[in-house]
Amino acid sequence: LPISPPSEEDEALAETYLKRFFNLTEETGPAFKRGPSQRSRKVSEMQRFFGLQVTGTLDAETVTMMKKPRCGVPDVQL
Amino acid sequence: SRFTTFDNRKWQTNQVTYRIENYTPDMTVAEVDNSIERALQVWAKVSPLRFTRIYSGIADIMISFGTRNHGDSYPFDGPDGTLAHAFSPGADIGGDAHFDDDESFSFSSTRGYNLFLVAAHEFGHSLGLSHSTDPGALMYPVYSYTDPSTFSLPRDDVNGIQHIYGPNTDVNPKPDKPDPTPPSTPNACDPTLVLDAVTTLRGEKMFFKGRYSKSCSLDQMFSDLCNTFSVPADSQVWALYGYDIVPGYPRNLKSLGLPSTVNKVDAALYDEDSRKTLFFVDDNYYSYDEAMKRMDKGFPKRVDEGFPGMTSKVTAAFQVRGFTYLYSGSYMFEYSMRTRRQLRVLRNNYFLPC
Repeated sequence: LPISPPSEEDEALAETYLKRFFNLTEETGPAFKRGPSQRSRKVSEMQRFFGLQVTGTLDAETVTMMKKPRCGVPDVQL
Repeated sequence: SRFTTFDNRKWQTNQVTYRIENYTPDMTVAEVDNSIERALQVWAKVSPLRFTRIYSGIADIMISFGTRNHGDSYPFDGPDGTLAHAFSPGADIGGDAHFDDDESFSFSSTRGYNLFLVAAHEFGHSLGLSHSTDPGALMYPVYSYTDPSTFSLPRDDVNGIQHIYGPNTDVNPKPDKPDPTPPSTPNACDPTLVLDAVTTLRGEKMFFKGRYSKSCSLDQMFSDLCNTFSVPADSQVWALYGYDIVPGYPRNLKSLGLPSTVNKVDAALYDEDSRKTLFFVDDNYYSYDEAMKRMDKGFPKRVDEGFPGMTSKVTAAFQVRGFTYLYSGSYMFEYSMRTRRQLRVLRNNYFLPC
C-alpha cells in the first residue's frame, strides 16, 4: 500500500518540533532551489540524531519520536 | 560536542548555589526538596562540583515551576511534549531550570514524570552539558523511566561532566564499598555481546540486552511494561498485544503449564509450522501446543536431543524465514526445524546493522 502522507496535524507538529529543537528557520530566497529543502535537511538531521532511518521525510517512526515527552533544550547548538 | 553552547560555557567555580523558588502541587515540599537534592548529587558524585542551597537572593541555579509563558522566551506547551528546560551556566537566567507544571510530577511512583529523573537531566544543562545521542544516557533528550532507587549515572554522562569539570577528587570515605561502575549502553556491534532475548514483532526483529532493545531503551517502547518490572521479573510472564500489556498480566510461569520447579525461562521460540512454543530452561526444553493450549507430553527433553550439536545453553531464540536461530553466548546457531540439522554457526550480530 502506498505510505499515507503525514496528516496536517503531524506536519504542524513537525514544523514546531524542528524549529524548537533543530533550528529550522523560515525558508528565504528563491521559492525553488536545487537539492533538498531546508525542511528535509532538518528532518534528516533529527533522524540522524535519534538513530532513525534517514529519509528526510516524515515517516511514522519519525513522527512517533517527535511525540515523545522530552526536554525543551534544543538538540543542536543554536 | 558535550557542551550545550558553542562557547563552551561552564561554571568558573566548583561551588554552585541553588534555590527552589516555588513548588508543584503534585508533590509535598519535602518530596520536591529531596528530588532536587538527589538530582544534584547525581552530578556531585562524579565531579568536583558541590551544591549549596540558599533560601533568598539570586542563586546560580534558580529552580521554578511554571506553565505556558512563564517569564522567558520559551513558553511551555501544556501536558506532555516539553517537560522542562534549563539554561547553560552564566549570569542571570544562566543555569536556571524551569519545570512545566502542566505535567504531573511524581516522587517515586511511575505515575506521571519522575521529578528526580527530569531534574537530574535539566541540571546537566545547568552545568553546561548538551543532549546526548546515546539512548541510554541521562542526557538523551527523550524522557524514559528508570527506577530512581537504583539509578546510576550512565557512563556517557559521567564522561560528559568529567570532560567539563574533571573527576570527583574526594577520597571515597568507604573504600570497601566502591561506587558502582557506570552502566554503558550495549554496543550492538560488540562481537562479545551476549543477548538476553530476541523476537519478531509485526515484521520487525527485536534484540534485547538489559533494559534496551536494539535501538532504544525498553521503556520508550513498552512504557507501562518497564514500570512494573520492579518486582522480580524472572518468574513472571507478560503478554503484549502490539506494544500494550494484555489485561490480567503479569502471570506466574506456572500459568503456562510449566512445572513449579521452573522459575526462569532462558529463551522461548514459536515454531510457525508445528504451532508449538518451545521454552528453553538450562539444558532442557519444553514444548507448548498453542492449538491445544497445553504442554506436550514427554517433555522436558535435552536441548541437544531436539537440536543436535546444540551443547551450550540457549539464551535467545527466534525464527526468520522458516529457519530457527538459537543464540548461545556470542554465537547464533542456525537450524532447519524440518531436518533438525545445524546449518550454520554465525556471530550474534549477524542480523544487526554492523
